[in-house]
Amino acid sequence: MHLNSVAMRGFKSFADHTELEFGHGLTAIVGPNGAGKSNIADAILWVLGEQSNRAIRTQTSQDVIFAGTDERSPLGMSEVRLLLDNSDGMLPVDFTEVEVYRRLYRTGDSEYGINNSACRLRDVHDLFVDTGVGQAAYSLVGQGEIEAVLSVRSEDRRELMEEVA
Amino acid sequence: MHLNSVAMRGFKSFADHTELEFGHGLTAIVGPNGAGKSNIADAILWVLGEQSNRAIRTQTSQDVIFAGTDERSPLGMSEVRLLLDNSDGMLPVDFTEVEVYRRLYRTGDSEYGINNSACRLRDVHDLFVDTGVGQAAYSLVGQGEIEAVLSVRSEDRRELMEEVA
Amino acid sequence: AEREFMLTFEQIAKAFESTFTALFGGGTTDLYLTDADNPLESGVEVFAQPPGKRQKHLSLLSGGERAMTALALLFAMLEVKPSPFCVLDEIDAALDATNTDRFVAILKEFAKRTQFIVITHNPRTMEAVDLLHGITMQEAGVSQRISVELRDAQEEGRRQQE
Amino acid sequence: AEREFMLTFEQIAKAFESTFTALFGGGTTDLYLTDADNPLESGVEVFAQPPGKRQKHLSLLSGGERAMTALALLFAMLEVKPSPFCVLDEIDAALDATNTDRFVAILKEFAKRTQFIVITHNPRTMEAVDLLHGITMQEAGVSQRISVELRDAQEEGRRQQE
Ligand SMILES: Nc1ncnc2c1ncn2[C@@H]1O[C@H](COP(=O)(O)OP(=O)(O)OP(=O)(O)O)[C@@H](O)[C@H]1O
Ligand SMILES: Nc1ncnc2c1ncn2[C@@H]1O[C@H](COP(=O)(O)OP(=O)(O)OP(=O)(O)O)[C@@H](O)[C@H]1O
Ligand SMILES: [Mg+2]
Ligand SMILES: [Mg+2]
Repeated sequence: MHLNSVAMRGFKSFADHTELEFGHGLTAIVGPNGAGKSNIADAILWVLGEQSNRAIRTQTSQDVIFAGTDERSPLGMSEVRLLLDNSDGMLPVDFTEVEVYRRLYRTGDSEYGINNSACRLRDVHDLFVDTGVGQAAYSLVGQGEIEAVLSVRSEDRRELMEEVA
Repeated sequence: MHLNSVAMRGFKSFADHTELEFGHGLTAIVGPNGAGKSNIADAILWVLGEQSNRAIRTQTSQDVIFAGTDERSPLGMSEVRLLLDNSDGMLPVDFTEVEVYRRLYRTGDSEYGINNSACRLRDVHDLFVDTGVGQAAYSLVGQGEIEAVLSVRSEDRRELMEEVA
Repeated sequence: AEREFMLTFEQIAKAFESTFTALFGGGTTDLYLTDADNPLESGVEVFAQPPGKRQKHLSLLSGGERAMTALALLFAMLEVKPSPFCVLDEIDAALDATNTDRFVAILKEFAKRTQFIVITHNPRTMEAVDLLHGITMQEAGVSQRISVELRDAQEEGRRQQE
Repeated sequence: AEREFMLTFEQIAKAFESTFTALFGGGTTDLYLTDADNPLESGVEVFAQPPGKRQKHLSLLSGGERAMTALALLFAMLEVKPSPFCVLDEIDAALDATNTDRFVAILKEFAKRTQFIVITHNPRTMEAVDLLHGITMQEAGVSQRISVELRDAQEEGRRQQE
């Protein structure tokens, strides 16, 4: 199973529709401070069903919606779509291509979907639960977080290793 | 008041006597990972009377003594000397040049001195107490610590500002 | 469950030794339980010594050495249970040239099993990847993606650092 | 004591606005007490917005933007009560080229009143200093100081980053 692409609009600083493709090998995301690189990591976590504000650097869930600038108004919705290649059948669905999407409206309403079929947040979690993706703390290392691998309490480190088991 | 130089031997990775001079302007310390750059910052804090292990990345006070390598035996003592220019009279002593030293022996014995006159740790603290040096958290920013300026609890931030007052 | 954890734990300890020595060109490691009688309640302590050094605690290691040790542990876990993909945000920030090269070497090795997406300012890391996305804010506060050539991105990254 | 703190606090708030706008080329700041009736028990909250942006919380700022904001606050405190000397260990680690230049500019300004010692891997920062010390471990585990020429140090630093 691997990522084909991620597309977003209205997600944090990505006011306009933006899409990134991922190759089979190593992909790098580069650019100046504050450009939006870490926001892409947040978008990937978020569309996989992340519920912790801290994990995506927000204080409230609506913080992910484009807040506007001096030149542009805020938007009313944030949407992220993740396209995955499932030819190895790792995801428990009968599709070789799987698209997961998540939307949040400023009203607080959320929408989730798998292959354009609306579903609940739990269904998104269940889709990935045996793959080690998203949940495993070692499949995403946030900015400044690498030091934490060494400085966590030793019980937390054991819990992290329990996830590996 | 400014720093003229710092000299050390037996302090952490500085097994042999090493001296660094500081100019009146900006000084940079450069070199590869693990070379000993941050150890110099630790040495300056330590000779000024730092008592917190955490502040100098140690677990016990004897951790500052050169621990040996595959090729060299551990040493029995750590010594740091700081030479200061006091022509502006900021330090409450009648010297234009002030040298502060600190030694720690593996036995646990400590020695402190100002201008080659033995003294207690408290005397070293008193020497600097009105200058804002050493104590003020904003006169030394450790590696990885700049983020902490923003992420401390807001009461801690107020305490930091009380030091400025 | 305890049995399974112990098996995994020993695998991670073994993998950690090999990833650490690959990243440091030698050295010693140990991963041990603080409470071996109660593994599922226990803590896990890390001991790691770069080649030739004798310091007793991780806290005495330098910033770059700690980052490399953390990477060794991360890759050890990935070796025992590969994640299909892994996003790494500026984990090379504290590394000098030599260490960046070692990190890149192990990253390429693991990229055979795991799809890595790395966010970086480091031109050496950029050298190693197959695909590069540039993110900019041409309009203040609005992010967009642009295609970048490796040479230009490295130049920018180098300009970034100088 | 409360009177004195309030006076200082207002000076820091004012200085923060000027250091922040110098570092960001604009933007908005606010420094406020969480409990204005009890300043000596209160917390201090920071609000900072880079030019053109509208995000509400510091947590939404990028790594580099947070580092710059922290530096602005640090320099604001140094402006109100200059320290005779100040040791800064790799505080430029998260900064790109543009931000490093801005940091260096403010550093040179403050160097008139405060003696700065900076530990850095960043060739742009090295460009700005008057004196350079190289630290190496020619013998494993034993540090020593060597004299380095600016050109060589920058080359190494650049090599460090590429
Ligand atoms: N809801 C939002 N609406 C608009 N802009 C936002 C929103 N949330 C965050 N941002 C902006 O996104 C920017 C941060 O982006 P990000 O953290 O991705 O930067 P980065 O490219 O990783 O930079 P660095 O190299 O400094 O880490 C900030 O300037 C922040 O103001
Ligand atoms: N008591 C000691 N005896 C011998 N070596 C020590 C002692 N304490 C620390 N060290 C060694 O000093 C080294 C760390 O040095 P330091 O933290 O100054 O590195 P640095 O130059 O700042 O590197 P970086 O660029 O990675 O931050 C470590 O390798 C550590 O093993
Ligand atoms: Mg970032
Ligand atoms: Mg260091």
